Amino acid sequence: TISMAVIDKMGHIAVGTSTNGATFKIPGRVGDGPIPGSSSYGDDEVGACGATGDGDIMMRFLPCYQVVESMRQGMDPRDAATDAISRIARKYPDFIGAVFAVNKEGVHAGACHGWTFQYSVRNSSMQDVEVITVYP
Amino acid sequence: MRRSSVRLLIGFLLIRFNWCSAVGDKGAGKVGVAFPLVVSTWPFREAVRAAWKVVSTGEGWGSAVDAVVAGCSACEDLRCDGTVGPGGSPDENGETTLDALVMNGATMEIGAVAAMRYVKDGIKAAKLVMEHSEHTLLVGEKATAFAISMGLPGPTNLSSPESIEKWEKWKQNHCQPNFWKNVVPVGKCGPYHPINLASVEVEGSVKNEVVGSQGGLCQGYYESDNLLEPIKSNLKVVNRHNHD
Repeated sequence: TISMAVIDKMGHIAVGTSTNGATFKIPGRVGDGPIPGSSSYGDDEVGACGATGDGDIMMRFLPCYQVVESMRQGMDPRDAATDAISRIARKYPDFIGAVFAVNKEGVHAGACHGWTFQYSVRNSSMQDVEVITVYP
Repeated sequence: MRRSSVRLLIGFLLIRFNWCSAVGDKGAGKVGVAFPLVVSTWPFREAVRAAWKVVSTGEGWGSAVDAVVAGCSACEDLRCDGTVGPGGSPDENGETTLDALVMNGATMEIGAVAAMRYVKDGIKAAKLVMEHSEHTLLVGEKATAFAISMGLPGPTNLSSPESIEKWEKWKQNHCQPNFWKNVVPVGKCGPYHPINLASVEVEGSVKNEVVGSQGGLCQGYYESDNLLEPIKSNLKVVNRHNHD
């Protein structure tokens, strides 16, 4: 699954997700990819979030909505990402998932549980894409 | 008198200018020093580059939405990790279906498609939902019909030789792993029938021998003292190449 957030030169934010879901799923099963607030969420006034992992579990907690609302309340991206992941892990200790958070100033961070996660960043002060590794 | 008022005016202009540049700097810091900015799950470099091209080049002062669609579409075309786009993650029938979403953080508009069949452009379809309907989410074959009616190519088979081969091997492996629970038969392919949990004999704990393990996967089911614990045919597999 790819979840992406873009902040353009005017500070406008957009997010998106695309996935073909879980392998050998029961026909008709939909993961968290198309669920607003789960796989991704963005608000020009605050920032954005992208998520990936076990969609059957994650969609029950809307982690990206949680990340954006935590940042709206003043949390920095790292704490907001960690908080959203820990809320799920508290109920499902075996769950596997990750989020990245980015605020409207462009500060970004990631958090994960059950696997090592990587996310990619490109901004105008970089020559090319940089990949950041996040450990559980 | 005249000299002092001129000096006063210059002073005022300087302050005014500093104030503007401060705001400009501050404004620029807020709006543009590090921007544009693209962030994406996983090391999907080509997808980030595709989004960057749209959002950063002079001629394409593309909106953030256009950049997100370009980036995610690149991953659909490249079939990133086999978890994006056509040709991956077959369901139990061997079919690939797509889920996608796009959101405009300025207007809070969202378009999404779920379990879409026979159309390979997931996030483009989602954008069409956002731009040409008042809805947020369309699903299944109706989403397919909407996307094709709005001009996307289809219907087309979303499977690939790789996804079909993967599915064939899975069937030869007694359809393990799978996402069923509290059904019989366990450890085999369906059709499945629900276990009536209310009528299950309660003698101490529900003892089930482990049918066998394969590749770290626990097949069969497991000893459970808690009847309400679902009897899983096995633990589901979530990893880098199989997830949402």
